[in-house]
Amino acid sequence: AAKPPRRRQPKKTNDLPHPNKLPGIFDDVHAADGRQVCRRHELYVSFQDLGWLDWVIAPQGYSAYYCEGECAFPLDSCMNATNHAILQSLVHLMKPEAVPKACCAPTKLSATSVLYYDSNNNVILKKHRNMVVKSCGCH
Amino acid sequence: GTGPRRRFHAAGFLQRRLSGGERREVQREILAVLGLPGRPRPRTPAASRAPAAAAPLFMLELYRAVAGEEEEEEEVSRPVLTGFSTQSPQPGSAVSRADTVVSLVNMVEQDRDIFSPRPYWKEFRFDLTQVPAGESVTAAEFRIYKARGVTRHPNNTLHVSIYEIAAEHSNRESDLFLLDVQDLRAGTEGWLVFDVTAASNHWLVDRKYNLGLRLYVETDDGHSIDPGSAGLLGRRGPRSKQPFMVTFFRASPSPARVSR
Repeated sequence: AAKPPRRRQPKKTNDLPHPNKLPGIFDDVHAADGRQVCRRHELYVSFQDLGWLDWVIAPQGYSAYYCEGECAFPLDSCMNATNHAILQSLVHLMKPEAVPKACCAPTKLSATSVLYYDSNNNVILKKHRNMVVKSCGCH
Repeated sequence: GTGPRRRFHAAGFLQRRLSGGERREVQREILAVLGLPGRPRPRTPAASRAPAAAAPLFMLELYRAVAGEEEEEEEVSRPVLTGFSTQSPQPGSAVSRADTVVSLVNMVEQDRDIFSPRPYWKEFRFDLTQVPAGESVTAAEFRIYKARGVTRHPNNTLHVSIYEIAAEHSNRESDLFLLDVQDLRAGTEGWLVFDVTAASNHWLVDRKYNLGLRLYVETDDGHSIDPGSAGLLGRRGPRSKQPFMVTFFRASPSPARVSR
């Protein structure tokens, strides 16, 4: 006869995210020691707040992102790290005054477009190829 | 006069309120990213531009198509369930390749109409002085709306040709350079698009070559027709159907950035 199944312990909900968890999807991703790992943050630049809607036709604002967070050794919490960043972080541990930590920076950028009037009432559509941060990583 | 004020944001970031000078500096930086020397000051305020003229309406459509294309690029890893959007520019099309698209308002229009000796024509002129620096023209289009006109024979064929005015003379006809021709039924209604890339390239080489475009309409048997009578709308037409020019630019492949 099969043994009755053992009751599983209810999963703790207040655990800190595992340091190996991929950043960039969840808010407030922290490594085990509480520091924030390198990840993408949301940034919205409102053309309305800048008072530019008299000449910018579209979009109303620029929906972009920025990269912020720590690149501390080991970099396993940030999967999007270059090999050099891993070595630099290691050397930083040994010589913190001489070598800085690796930088949290964009690894992939995409295009965005702006439609606006010039001073002659001509309409200009400008495409900016490497403008919107798609992903961040340690460099 | 006490320097920039600082305050702590709820998230713990140190926020600094910008002084007037710093704010202007930040705005100048953003304008530099857009490739603008300063903040544009459109001659007419935004409110009086409504109802929208033909060029802004066309450019807004183009913007929506390009923005849709950018979103599709972002979703490249996801399976496409809804099919390809018909509004998106075709891959390899002029708009898809362009870094900058400029619509130019017709500055001057001259007619040789039914009150003048034949052949009849319509002339248009565009100001290309504010083109983006360091970019080359990949394509240019002249767009003009064809209404039904006053023709009694809507099935007759009309030949609409567009010329670049190469030189003007006081004692004889101007020198013309044929750019594009379209054959259409007299009863046709809608936008006609002519390729004027060669002319825009000449105009960008030297401003003195910018003498405008001239449009002729002829019947099958070579009779000149007044473009206005044929239904081709000019500056006196409704705002949403006035002629304009669209120029497509591509940035130089050089990765060099302008120092600021």
